[in-house]
Amino acid sequence: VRDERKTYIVHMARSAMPNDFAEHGEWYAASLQSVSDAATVLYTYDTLLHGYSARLTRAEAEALESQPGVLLVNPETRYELH
Amino acid sequence: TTRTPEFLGLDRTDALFPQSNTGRDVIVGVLDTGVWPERPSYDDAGLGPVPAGWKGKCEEGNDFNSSACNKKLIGARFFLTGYEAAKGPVDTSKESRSPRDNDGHGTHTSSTAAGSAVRGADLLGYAAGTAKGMAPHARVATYKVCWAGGCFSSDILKAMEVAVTDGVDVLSLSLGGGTADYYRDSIAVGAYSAMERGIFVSCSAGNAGPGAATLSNGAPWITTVGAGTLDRDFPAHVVLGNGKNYSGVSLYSGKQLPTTPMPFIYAGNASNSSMGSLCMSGSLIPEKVAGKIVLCDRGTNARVQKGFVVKDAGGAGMVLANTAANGEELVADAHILPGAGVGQKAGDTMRTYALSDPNPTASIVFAGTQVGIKPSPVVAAFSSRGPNTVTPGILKPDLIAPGVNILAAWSGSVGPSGIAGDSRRVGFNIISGTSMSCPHVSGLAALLRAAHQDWSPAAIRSALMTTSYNGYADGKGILDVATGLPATPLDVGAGHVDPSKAVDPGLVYDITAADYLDFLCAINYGPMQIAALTKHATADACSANRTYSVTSLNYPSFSVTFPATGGTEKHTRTVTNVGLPGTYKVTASAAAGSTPVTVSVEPSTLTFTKSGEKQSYTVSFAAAAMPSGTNGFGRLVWSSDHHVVSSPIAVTWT
Repeated sequence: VRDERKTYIVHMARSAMPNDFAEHGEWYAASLQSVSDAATVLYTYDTLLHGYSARLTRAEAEALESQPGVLLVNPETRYELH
Repeated sequence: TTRTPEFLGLDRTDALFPQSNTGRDVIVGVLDTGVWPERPSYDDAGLGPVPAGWKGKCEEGNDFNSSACNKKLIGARFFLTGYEAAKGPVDTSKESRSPRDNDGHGTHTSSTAAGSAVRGADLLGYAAGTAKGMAPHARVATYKVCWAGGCFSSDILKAMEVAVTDGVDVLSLSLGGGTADYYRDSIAVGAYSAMERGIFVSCSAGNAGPGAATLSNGAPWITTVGAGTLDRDFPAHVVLGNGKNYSGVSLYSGKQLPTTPMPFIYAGNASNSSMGSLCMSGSLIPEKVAGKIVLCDRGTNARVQKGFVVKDAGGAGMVLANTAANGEELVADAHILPGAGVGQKAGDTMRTYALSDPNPTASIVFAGTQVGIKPSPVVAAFSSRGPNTVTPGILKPDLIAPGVNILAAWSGSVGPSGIAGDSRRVGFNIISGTSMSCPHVSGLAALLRAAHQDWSPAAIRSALMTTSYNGYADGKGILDVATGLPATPLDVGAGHVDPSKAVDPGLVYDITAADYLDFLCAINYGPMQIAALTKHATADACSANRTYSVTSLNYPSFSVTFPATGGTEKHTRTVTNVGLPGTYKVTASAAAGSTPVTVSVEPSTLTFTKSGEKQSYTVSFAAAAMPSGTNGFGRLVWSSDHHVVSSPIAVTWT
């Protein structure tokens, strides 16, 4: 189960972007790369939240959560039509 | 939709919504299963050019061209990256990899909110009339985020983000998940930033009623909508061989049954399966049901699917009986054989008759569409109820709107029952759910936005709530079909929406983003949660030398919680005058059964000399000890010569 990949929504503290990145997308990709070689960014978000979504194992998600600038690694939710 | 505009008094209020009779430059964004653009509800005759600044568009797909967009349907996009990451590639033999709606739900909700007027609309002859959206001149943009396997939050968030940057004024989401904390609930997260940009967000409360604490989408910056009935019904009468006659509902429109009684059998007696009474696939013994009317129990498989099972087994007709789970709630279905749904009591009596009479017989007579039904509205049993488990101090749902047996436009990919084997194709369909009541409020919000361009989302929600009614003309409370008793604010919030009054509410309870931030401090959010939810990383959002309280959020309703030992609770509110100068006097009362709750309001008179003026008041609630779990209810009303501004009160002893 720990290796099964699920989608997570990663909330980032926009102002915490290190100076060596020109723009947030690079920073997000680098932060993801630092915990997983296989994971790729599904979406980046910048209007309603700052962050991105990606397929991660639980271990990678936990590792990411402790990274500077990462606010929250939130498991994706499946919603139903009412 | 047909009948709803009349039921809501919209046919009489063009004068009240002068600007929004044009309402032309208000854009409603609908996150759902997409759109069937060829429907006449998206006809753009008489509409002016697409609003300046609009950035949306019709995305292309194998069955969807950018030319599908016009001056009514000004945007149609689809989002499936999250869905396909979780579920694998979309099966294009079953679903369109495009904005096209293969389900019907998204076409139904978007045309309910803002569909153009379409004469001669009906479903198989039922509910005939001119189908109009709530805001027939507003523009529509659809964002397909729901696929056969569900609606995934990474797609929803991206769609909300794109809708906001496209330039929508209203966001309508008839979908929900469990009750997660706001900062973990993607719809709440997206809605918060949308609210900050002045976008009104309305969501369905959920169909998990009538149990308590069953609602979704309870964030205070979202308008949470429950469902009620219209004054329209589709009666079908079941006459048994013993002469007893029972009323049910049906949208069956095929060949009628003979008027002479036909053999009647209970499915549980015509099956080898232990669950035979549910009329599930392959469960009925053809020799036993051939040529008969079969009594099936509701549950497990889809209602119309049971009709397929009976028909395939050679049955001539079906009576579908509610069980305790649905009680007396009747939802009309487009059965594919002569079939009718009946309430639990009638079903139980019929079952006894079918099992005891040596030669049970029955007949079904279909009576078509009846209007003027009373009492109406009644609260749908399925409509999810409060209290708001995430923040009990915020009363939810906010209000109810029509959500039972609503006719609106439908997809061309699927029949009216939504079942794969249903080869019928219809331009309009009748379905029920808080999915249907939400877009009613979204469309009404669009009308208000057009009539009052300067109103915040909170002011629009306030106007819709404080002008809602919670009783019938005879003074009796709106009934809850689940109990047969008057509904409480935990069922209906402020009550049933009344747009003709909402356009001129007198006073509004406005709430700014800063007020919501204080609310987050009041629910003890830390910097991380606040940053994750609001996108603003302000370490000192909650000041150490201030006190924050949920009772200070300027909400248009009151939710009071006492310990079992009783006590007092103080709420503060500020109202903004949006009408004529005037003096308002307050009346307020609440009680838990015969035990009064003391409600005192200071000051008891508010005088406004100009529009835009704000005045504040304090409400002190006090109550004696009551058993934990007791609920009490009441209402706080400010009245002037011209306006009545009502707020529900819910009191809970924890």
